[in-house]
Amino acid sequence: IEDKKLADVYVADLMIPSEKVAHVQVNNPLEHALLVLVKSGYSAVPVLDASYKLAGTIGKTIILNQILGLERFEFETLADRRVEEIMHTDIPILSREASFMEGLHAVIDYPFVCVADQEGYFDGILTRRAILKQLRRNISM
Amino acid sequence: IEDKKLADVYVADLMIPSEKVAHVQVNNPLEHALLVLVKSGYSAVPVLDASYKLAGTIGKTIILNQILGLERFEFETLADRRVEEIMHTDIPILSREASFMEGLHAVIDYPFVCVADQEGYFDGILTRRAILKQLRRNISM
Ligand SMILES: Nc1ncnc2c1ncn2[C@@H]1O[C@@H]2COP(=O)(O)O[C@H]3[C@@H](O)[C@H](n4cnc5c(N)ncnc54)O[C@@H]3COP(=O)(O)O[C@H]2[C@H]1O
Ligand SMILES: Nc1ncnc2c1ncn2[C@@H]1O[C@@H]2COP(=O)(O)O[C@H]3[C@@H](O)[C@H](n4cnc5c(N)ncnc54)O[C@@H]3COP(=O)(O)O[C@H]2[C@H]1O
Repeated sequence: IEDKKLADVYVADLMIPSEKVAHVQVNNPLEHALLVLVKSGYSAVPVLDASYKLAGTIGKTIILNQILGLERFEFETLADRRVEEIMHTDIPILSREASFMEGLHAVIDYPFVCVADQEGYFDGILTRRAILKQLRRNISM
Repeated sequence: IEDKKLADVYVADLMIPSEKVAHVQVNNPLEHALLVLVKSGYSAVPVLDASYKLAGTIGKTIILNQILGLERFEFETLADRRVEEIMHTDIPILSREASFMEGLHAVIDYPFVCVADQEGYFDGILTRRAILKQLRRNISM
């Protein structure tokens, strides 16, 4: 495996840039967030604030958990609640200058990791697929 | 990176064995399947038949797509429909004797890949996390 090439790869080279990333806003109702998730097909996406700074992530699991009532899924409650009330905020964040190895470490426990700059503006996401494709290029056995 | 060790790793070494894999049955109503998915926290799981042969996979996305009506999510329809009507059946399948590289190729496009024997009995699942952890062990830069 050609380590030398991995040493020259950075998160910026592998990430999906912000303009191509589906996301929701902190103040969106959960109903809207679930619709975005179902229509985009993604299980989870980043959450941004009005100035496009990264605020967290949200996924179908945590939304559906909210509406799991005693007898059925209580869908009506989704109209009254907002993304910022339940989104995940204790998430790993990478800088675009981070190394390939830092990216590999980060995706061990997360299907995707958000990338942001020092001021907190959202740059993009690093996915497991991007890391795996890079590794496949480097491995020739 | 130590290729020699990867050459000695097989899917059987990395997969989550069937007894530890959450799954649903082909004839379960979608309501039950969604409950299993929400309670287990997994976005998608394997589908087995009554004799524990692998039949397909099912996830929250495809279930929610089914109930996305014009005005809202039509949850009532979930009680009347069954897993086998909508599950994914064109899925990659690995044998436990497959090589690490075959496993890596398979998870490029799928978060997990089902493992089954020649008669179709479900053996377990190979996840991206297991592949990534193995690669991290082998890379020391
Ligand atoms: N429209 C599509 N076309 C082709 N393949 C698709 C696809 N949607 C999903 N997949 C495949 O399924 C994997 C899991 O997607 P999931 O939505 O659970 O999990 C995704 C999703 O939560 C997020 N993600 C990926 N791309 C995104 C985007 N453009 N915008 C927002 N979130 C994204 O990152 C996670 C990991 O993505 P990754 O690419 O490693 O892995 C993806 C990819 O291999
Ligand atoms: N209870 C838990 N504890 C710790 N971490 C958790 C977790 N549930 C999910 N994760 C983390 O989130 C990733 C994506 O999970 P997801 O459910 O979307 O996607 C999962 C799920 O669809 C399936 N899967 C994993 N383990 C399973 C199991 N024991 N039974 C059934 N399906 C499983 O394989 C996919 C990829 O799993 P992978 O481990 O690569 O990646 C997992 C893992 O890193």
